[in-house]
Amino acid sequence: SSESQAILLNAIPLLVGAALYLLSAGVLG
Amino acid sequence: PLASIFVCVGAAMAIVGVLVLLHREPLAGNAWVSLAAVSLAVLPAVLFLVRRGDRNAARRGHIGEEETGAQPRRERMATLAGELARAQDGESIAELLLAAATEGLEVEFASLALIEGTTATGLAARLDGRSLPWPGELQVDLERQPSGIATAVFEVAPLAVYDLASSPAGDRELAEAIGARSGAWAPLVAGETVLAVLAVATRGQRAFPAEDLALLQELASGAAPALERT
Repeated sequence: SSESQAILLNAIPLLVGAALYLLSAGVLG
Repeated sequence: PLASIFVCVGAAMAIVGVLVLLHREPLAGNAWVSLAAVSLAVLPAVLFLVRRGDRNAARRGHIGEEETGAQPRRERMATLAGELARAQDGESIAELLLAAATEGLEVEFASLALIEGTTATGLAARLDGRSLPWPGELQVDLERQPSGIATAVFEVAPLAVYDLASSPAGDRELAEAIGARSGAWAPLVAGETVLAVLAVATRGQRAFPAEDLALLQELASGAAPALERT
């Protein structure tokens, strides 16, 4: 369904991406 | 400003991610095309983290190499100290010291001159891995003849001369005899007395940097107690 697609394909990648960016910022100090 | 890119992009992605999670609708109505866009947006952060991991691994490897490189030098110095302690006369001490100096500093020439009063007399010399027969003929008047040996004695410190051709007369003669261009000297000190001077020289021009002079002085200092004993 469009709901589960939205969560699987958009929400989760966005949140993982956000975590990676914030992790990089933390590594950069 | 550059680092803020990571914080701002991360925060913006988190906001949009939470919105999608709450509304349960794909971005722009197409989950797959949005996934492609999100993947592109995440790529810089992934590259940054991967490259950083590589650099850290490379740095760790490099430090590891340096450590294994330093270990043999410490071992060589310890072996030399043991051999010097067992040496019975000045000539054997000189042989050991000159072999260690020519090998450790990668120089063609090394010599050891004994200091008695105001005169320096050659005890041993080594050129291209072989002992020279004439060290006793090398005599330097420390007060009347300015030279690298005299400076090392009076300053009680190591020194280097880049261009021996423009150095005082005493050094020029020696330089011409062995075809040397650059040289360095270090005193062997016992108490407040300079017992001898260790000299090294190269056929090519070479600036002896601080670490070379430190190694030369380390060799000289290591041999001084053995020479004093004999």
